[in-house]
Amino acid sequence: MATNFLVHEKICFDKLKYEDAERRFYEQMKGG
Amino acid sequence: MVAGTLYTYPENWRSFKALITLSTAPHFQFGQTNCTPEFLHKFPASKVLAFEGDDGFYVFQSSAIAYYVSNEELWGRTSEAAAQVVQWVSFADSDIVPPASTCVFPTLGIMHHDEQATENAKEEVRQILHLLDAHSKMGTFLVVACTLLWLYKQVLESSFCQAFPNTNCWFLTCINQPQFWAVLGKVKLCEKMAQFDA
Amino acid sequence: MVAGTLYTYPENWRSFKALITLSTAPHFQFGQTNCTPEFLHKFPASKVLAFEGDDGFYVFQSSAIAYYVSNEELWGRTSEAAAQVVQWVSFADSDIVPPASTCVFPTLGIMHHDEQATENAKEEVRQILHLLDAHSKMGTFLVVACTLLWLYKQVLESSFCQAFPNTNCWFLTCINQPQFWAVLGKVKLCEKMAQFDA
Repeated sequence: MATNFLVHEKICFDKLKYEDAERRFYEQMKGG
Repeated sequence: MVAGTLYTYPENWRSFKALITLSTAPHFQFGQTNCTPEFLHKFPASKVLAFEGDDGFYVFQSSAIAYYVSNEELWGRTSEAAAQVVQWVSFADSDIVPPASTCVFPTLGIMHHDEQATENAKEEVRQILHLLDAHSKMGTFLVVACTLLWLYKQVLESSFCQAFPNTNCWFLTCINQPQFWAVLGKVKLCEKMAQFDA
Repeated sequence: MVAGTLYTYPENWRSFKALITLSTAPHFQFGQTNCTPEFLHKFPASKVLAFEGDDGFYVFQSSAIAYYVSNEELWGRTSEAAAQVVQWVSFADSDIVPPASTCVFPTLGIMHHDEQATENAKEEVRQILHLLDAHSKMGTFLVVACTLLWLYKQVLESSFCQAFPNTNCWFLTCINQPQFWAVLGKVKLCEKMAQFDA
């Protein structure tokens, strides 16, 4: 099936995990 | 207008941006051509989507290819318009592609279905449709329409997207443009949300 | 040159692209300003990094902000150069940020450490350093240097990156430019790979 190729796409499925980590880091920074 | 060869594969929504502006069929065998030494010499990152200009200019990454084959209208005629194009290209890649793929890929049978991940992704999609519902009146961004395509084909049944009439109207307007028709043909929109294809 | 307010937070590597071109300190309280109704009216996607021009132009997404505050030299003077900027911006976001985050975040104590995921990510980082080792002779792309910053600060001890001398040399050249110094100050590079901070 033509769409099988799509599985080769590089997609960041863990986006939310990284965004939460970034947010935690900078709130730590802000909290000093 | 730029001329060259687009290395892609069928149904690759990332290629639609370039194909819609190029409107020429790609000549390429995915899985074969892109493993040859001459391909890797041209494209050391060995990534597909890749574009080879007739003048020997090589570029990969779908947004860079779409940029290169575009014209001033698509680039944005002012620095504000150009910055907004970059903004929505980047937003589509970082914020729309992941939840859209989480929702769509299991319905194509190319990824395992995870109920919780899919529900989270659907909520993200709702927020994106809501954002576009307020924003799409201000401008049409090719990349966003291409990135939403599979969602509208597989997941966005009317009960899901009826709360976002501007976004739906904007999307239908896009896919009914002649340049979209030339590449995508008639797009069959989702009537019933496709279920996980085991 | 554009003037305005950059909404960011300290040490936000996504802001360095803009700050290095802007070289002005951001005025913003992360976690407070970006939750106010007036902020959300300006930036409906409610995303931070966000830029408000003195002329009332609003833009979010780090690459769009960096684009807007840049000049022709950073945009690329020809369509080929401009396409290569878009290519490396997109490649940095799609191919460098995820493995770099997987390697770096656990050492900052903000994400759980997963041994297998970290080993996979380190292999991806090796491939990226190898690609740049061949490519960086041809051009300097601000976004790639900013995206590699935390890796060079936390993970890339000499035993790891000694195989990529051109990339190391290129990176050091970048961070020793006056514009980088003005924003980053002296960057302390990793001597011993930081371990997972429980």
